[in-house]
Amino acid sequence: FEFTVMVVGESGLGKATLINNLFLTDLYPERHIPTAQEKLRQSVKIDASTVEIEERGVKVRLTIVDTLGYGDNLNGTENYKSLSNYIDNQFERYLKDESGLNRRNIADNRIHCLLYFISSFTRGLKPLDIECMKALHHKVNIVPIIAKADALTTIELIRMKQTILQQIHDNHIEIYQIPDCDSDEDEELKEKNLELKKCIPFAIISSERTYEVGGKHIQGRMYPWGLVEVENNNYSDFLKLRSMLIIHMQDLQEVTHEVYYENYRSNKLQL
Amino acid sequence: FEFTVMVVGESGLGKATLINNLFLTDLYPERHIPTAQEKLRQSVKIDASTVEIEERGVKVRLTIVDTLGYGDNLNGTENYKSLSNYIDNQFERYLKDESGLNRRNIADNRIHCLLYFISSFTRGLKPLDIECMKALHHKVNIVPIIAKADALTTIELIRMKQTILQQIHDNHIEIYQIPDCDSDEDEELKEKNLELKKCIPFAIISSERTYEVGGKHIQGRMYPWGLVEVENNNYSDFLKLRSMLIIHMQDLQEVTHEVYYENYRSNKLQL
Ligand SMILES: Nc1nc2c(ncn2[C@@H]2O[C@H](COP(=O)(O)OP(=O)(O)O)[C@@H](O)[C@H]2O)c(=O)[nH]1
Ligand SMILES: Nc1nc2c(ncn2[C@@H]2O[C@H](COP(=O)(O)OP(=O)(O)O)[C@@H](O)[C@H]2O)c(=O)[nH]1
Repeated sequence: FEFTVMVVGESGLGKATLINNLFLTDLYPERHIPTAQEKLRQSVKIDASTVEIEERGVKVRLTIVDTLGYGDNLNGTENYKSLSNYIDNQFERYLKDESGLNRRNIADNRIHCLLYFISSFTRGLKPLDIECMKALHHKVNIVPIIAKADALTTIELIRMKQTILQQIHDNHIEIYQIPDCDSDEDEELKEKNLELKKCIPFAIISSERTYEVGGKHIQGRMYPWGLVEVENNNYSDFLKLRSMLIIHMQDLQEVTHEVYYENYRSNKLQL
Repeated sequence: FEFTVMVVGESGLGKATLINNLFLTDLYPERHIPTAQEKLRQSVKIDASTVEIEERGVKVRLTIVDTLGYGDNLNGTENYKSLSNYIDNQFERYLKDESGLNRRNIADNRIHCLLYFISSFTRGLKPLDIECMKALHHKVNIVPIIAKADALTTIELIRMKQTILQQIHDNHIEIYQIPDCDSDEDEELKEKNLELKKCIPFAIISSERTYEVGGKHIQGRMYPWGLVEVENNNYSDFLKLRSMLIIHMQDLQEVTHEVYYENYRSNKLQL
């Protein structure tokens, strides 16, 4: 099972922390944090790291594509152009392999899911967010995430989700649609799936630290005014995002192959 | 007493909330929040609002200069050029008035203090922050503020302050220096002043809401995991910023007049 996730958002939004929480790995032990000077000069630097994980007894070769420097430099459009080119390049590689002699064991490096991190500091999507999503929504499954949701009160979070969904609608942006369960699935799974659908965009809180509370290890952010638990569904949609990725990993791959890749392929063949 | 504060920072960092908290006013009842589309098209829109307040029995004609759209559009340098021009324009007005016939009652609209809001989401100053401060530190007193400090744990906040001070030092940025107390001041005031000097950049938490706790009205942000009090010195430097502005209001004006204005004036006269 090969699964590739691209992670997009300004630096400092907790992307690395979330990836480590989601897949229980330390994917970035030697990560280079650019200084402000470096950020100004460089364009988006795309970096892929692969790790073998096991989800529910299934071995997954997980690749995380990090997009360092997104939104940092002072020239907006360059940001998503690099992402768009990268996604197309993976389609191109697949197309070449598929038309080659050995078609049985093609490596699939196409992006199956793009986690788009939205800052919880602004009142909704920023201009760059909208431009980027419009440039990529017909090439990849976009899953919008509200980063650092612990900076929002409950009311602010509800309003933020409404604003984002409204902006997505007004700008005709097509984000990933969680499929309905098959009608023969059990009620509990159908219930859970509906819950997942209703909570997009996922409000995320993540943390590299664990604290011992009442004998249990709790992942969370310890503030002077309280401990914010990552896995508390009243605080954060972390567990829902995790469920969504696990339950619908196959659908994310199928949509990529049957819709976005086919789009690319037919556009390419028509030229 | 005329005092003008310019407020600079990306939208959504809590600037309006802080101003209202600081001066106990509702300075922006009819504020227009631009949509993402509007943000993309417009450059920085500079807006001044004046209100009469009373601090410790002294009447102050306070002007807040808001800089809407700062950091929002995709073209970085345009942002601080507008600010720089605005500050120079106020010097120019004062210069004209000073060389005019009626020199006794000149209106002083020069910027006495610039509150620069730094996002607590990034690991320190962003490239735009550094470029902006370098463009303005010889024209105005810059007071750096870490906005939305409730998104930082105690350790993260300490590290953030250290990083910012280091970056300011490395980039030769000259921020406002709180003056020492006169040697004949009482010990308590000297102590307090040292405390103010040590806590720059001020880590701010602000809120429009008050909650009743134990019979008292507490300004704070109510999260599911706890109430974050604006005026709790363990959580936020709000009270320290407020003290600094009140105690040193006169010094901020004097430095503006004797250093930055004189600079402008001599540069102008040399041309
Ligand atoms: N307030 C808050 N901070 C977070 C959260 N997740 C991570 N952080 C902190 O944000 C900082 C940057 O995180 P990092 O994962 O390196 O961000 P990245 O640059 O987007 O990959 C670190 O200090 C993290 O501890 C969160 O959910 N809320
Ligand atoms: N987390 C957090 N949110 C804040 C703080 N201060 C204000 N806010 C919220 O941030 C949002 C934007 O505030 P506003 O003052 O309008 O920001 P401005 O665009 O910079 O003027 C509002 O929902 C405020 O309630 C703070 O200290 N921490």
